Amino acid sequence: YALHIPHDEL
Amino acid sequence: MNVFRILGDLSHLLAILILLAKMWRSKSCAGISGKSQVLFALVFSTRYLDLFFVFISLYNLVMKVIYLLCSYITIYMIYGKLRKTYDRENDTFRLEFLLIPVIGLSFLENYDFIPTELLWTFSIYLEAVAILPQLFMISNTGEAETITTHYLFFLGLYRALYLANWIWRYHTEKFYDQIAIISGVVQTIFYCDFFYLYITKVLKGKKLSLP
Repeated sequence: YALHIPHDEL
Repeated sequence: MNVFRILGDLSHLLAILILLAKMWRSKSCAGISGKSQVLFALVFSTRYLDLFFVFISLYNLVMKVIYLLCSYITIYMIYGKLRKTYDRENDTFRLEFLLIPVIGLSFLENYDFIPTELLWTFSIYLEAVAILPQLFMISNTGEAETITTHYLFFLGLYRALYLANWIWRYHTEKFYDQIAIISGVVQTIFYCDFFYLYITKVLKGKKLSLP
């Protein structure tokens, strides 16, 4: 599972 | 960054600019829900707090600053400069019906119980429902100006393109963010009825009016 922090989407 | 994501972001930006241009040129914010715009400003303000903590990319930073600035200018137009044209009587959605469940849900379903993460989660859930006061206003008045429908179309298109972006990212990067995806699906569903009216009426040159 990809790291959720930081969020790279707007 | 894939083509769906960039088109989604540009569609979002276009929607915001269409709304500002409409108000600027007509010197009126009639038919626009100030409540939805306040919710969007709250969405951007709580989500983009990471501007102070992390640097993701120049693109990311610039877009966040533009969205924030535009949303505050929009609020200033509705509640300041153009307040005489604001259709307060038809903007009657009760915000507590959205805010209380959204706050509750962000405490229950989140990735990490820390302030910045809770605010991010809150912003994702809030964005999913932030357009409801605007849709409620249109159902109150039974019609919408064509320019307002273009705004709504690009705002809905942005979320639909993000769905394609998430499918793409899942297949290429094995990346998925279930909070964003579920909220994004809910958000897109809210636009489906509107999309139908937009395609069957507005694109054929008719004004959007409800029976």
